[in-house]
Amino acid sequence: GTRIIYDRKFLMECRNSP
Amino acid sequence: QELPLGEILDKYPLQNRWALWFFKNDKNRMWQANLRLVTRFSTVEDFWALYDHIKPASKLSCGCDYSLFKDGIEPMWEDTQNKRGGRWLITLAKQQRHSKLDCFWLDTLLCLIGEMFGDYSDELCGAVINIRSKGDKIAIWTREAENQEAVTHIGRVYKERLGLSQEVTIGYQAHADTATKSNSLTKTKFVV
Repeated sequence: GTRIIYDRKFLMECRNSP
Repeated sequence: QELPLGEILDKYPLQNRWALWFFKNDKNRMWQANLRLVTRFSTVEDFWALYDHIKPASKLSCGCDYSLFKDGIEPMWEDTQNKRGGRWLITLAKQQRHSKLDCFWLDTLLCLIGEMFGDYSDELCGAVINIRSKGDKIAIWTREAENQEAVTHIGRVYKERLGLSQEVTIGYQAHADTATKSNSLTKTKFVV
């Protein structure tokens, strides 16, 4: 199956998003 | 496990569901009674809601640990998914608690939940941070110490993600060796 991979930049951007 | 509909629609799902554990050293109680499951999460947003709500590791008292493990794996050697495995260990100098510890721990958590080791991420069980007066430790635990290719790949990527220089080496210890030897005698199985 497809693995859900997130890089550091994406994860950090999610921190303060509404 | 099925996610609530709201999570599917509104949040970024993680590959795995994760469990955060907290250990507080109370010598009057058994080791396992000091280990508590804090909560589980399976989306990026829920990870941040948790992370931003709890104390940073550098503010915990000495003797405390945080552990983040895949749901279903307990943060102890004895768990069937850990007992054949081992850990990449980062030992920090005392003065690094203020400068580096929280950054290293957050980057460790992001490596895990982001599945940043690619297909080798299946080898990962979790990560542990130990707050200790003689020096703090961070480790990522993998499930099979004999899988040299996977273990060394994970170690190389981990070291790169923490931004450690090439002159610094980190070592991997099998839990079976850690469990039977005192710290200073535990043999290092791999180095990157």
